Amino acid sequence: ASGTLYTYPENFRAFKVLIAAQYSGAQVKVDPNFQFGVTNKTDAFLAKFPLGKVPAFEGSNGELIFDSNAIAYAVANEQLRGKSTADQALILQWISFAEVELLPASCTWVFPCLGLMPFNKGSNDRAKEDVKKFLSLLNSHLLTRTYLVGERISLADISVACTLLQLYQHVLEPSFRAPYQNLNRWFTTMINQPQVKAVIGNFELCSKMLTFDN
Amino acid sequence: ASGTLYTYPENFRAFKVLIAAQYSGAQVKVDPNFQFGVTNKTDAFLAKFPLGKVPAFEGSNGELIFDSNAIAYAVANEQLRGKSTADQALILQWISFAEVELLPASCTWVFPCLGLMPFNKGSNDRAKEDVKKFLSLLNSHLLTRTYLVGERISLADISVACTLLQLYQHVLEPSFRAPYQNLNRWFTTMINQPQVKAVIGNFELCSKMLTFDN
Amino acid sequence: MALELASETVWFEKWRYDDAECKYHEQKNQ
Repeated sequence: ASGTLYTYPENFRAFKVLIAAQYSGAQVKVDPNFQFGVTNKTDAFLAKFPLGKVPAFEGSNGELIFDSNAIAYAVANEQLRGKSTADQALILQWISFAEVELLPASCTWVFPCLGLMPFNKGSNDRAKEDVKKFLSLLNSHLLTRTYLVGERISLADISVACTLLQLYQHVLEPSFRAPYQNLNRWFTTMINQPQVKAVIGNFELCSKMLTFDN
Repeated sequence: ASGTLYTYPENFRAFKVLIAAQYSGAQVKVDPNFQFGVTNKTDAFLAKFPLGKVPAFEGSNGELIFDSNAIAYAVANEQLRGKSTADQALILQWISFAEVELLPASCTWVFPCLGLMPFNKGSNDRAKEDVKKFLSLLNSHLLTRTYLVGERISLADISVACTLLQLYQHVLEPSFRAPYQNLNRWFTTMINQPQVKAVIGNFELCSKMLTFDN
Repeated sequence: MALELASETVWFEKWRYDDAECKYHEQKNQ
């Protein structure tokens, strides 16, 4: 599927789509005239995408998709989607895990440090504990695996890696991430893939944990 | 895929799996000895499912899946999963929409009314507005459609319907749901499907909106 | 039932984070 992607720059949800397209060769063009906060509030946009959220995708044969995981699936290829039903189910498992478990904990920890949200010590501590639990789950899973599902990269790796970006960028300083060697290895493999670099550029791992500062 | 499902009773996430299995004929058995809060804290369970969450699935050939949408996918059939890549992408869109958009708004509205969490007027008002937006999106989408994707029931319908259950059960009283006739028609079709009735039994639509009561 | 439902993984505060993210990127893009 080829088409137009509506998003603001540096949107990790859009990264999933653009990286999938790098692997599949799908022609996905980011609309250069899209202005977040303006275009997505116009009647024309809302007629296609009533929730007014991004990323949103308009396929060259008119299909309209408003969810980042669904768009990534549409522009992917068979390898990324999973060849067997069993692999497809496990890929969906990791996509859901990134959305339902990882993202909430990651945002709850990082957003206040970026000044996007008020800081709440209880929530921050709980989020850190949750992140540790999730990193540990991924780390154990990757002890015996190169990729999350099957022998090759899939939407599971792309989705989890993109959701981990803000943690590795802002708060997973070397001492904090030391216990998760398998995960660090996998993440480094991911950000060094040419298809990933083509989208997110050179990624700098966190050297000093960002903390909330009044 | 056949196997054992670990869950507590009346778990809407488990309903998705059991309804999918009703359509596909997969043999999915709910472990009768599972005791929520006990079994899922044992080392044996955590060795298989480190997050200790339910529903969790152990396939008859040993596969372990810990996410309800992935389990439903594994026990489904081709019709439910979507025949074409385009349909599969749209089914994933509605599954994500149910998880990422519908569920947080629905729980934020209903849980305080059930006494499960403290009431916060700001959050409650916002949740009601969001629910109206989501119901309206679904209602418009279903103006010209019998099912959410394609011509037949799919995991999209099962996932969205199961996520809507608590709203239709507790707060969508007749006057509140009146503007969403296409959605009400679709939902009533869903809960009257024999495969759905076999799992959730007779479903009573809300007659009086549940409100928070000190 | 209550114990079980209360243990569900639900991002109750999601709308606050959505708004914060929206506001940030709208300002950045204007």
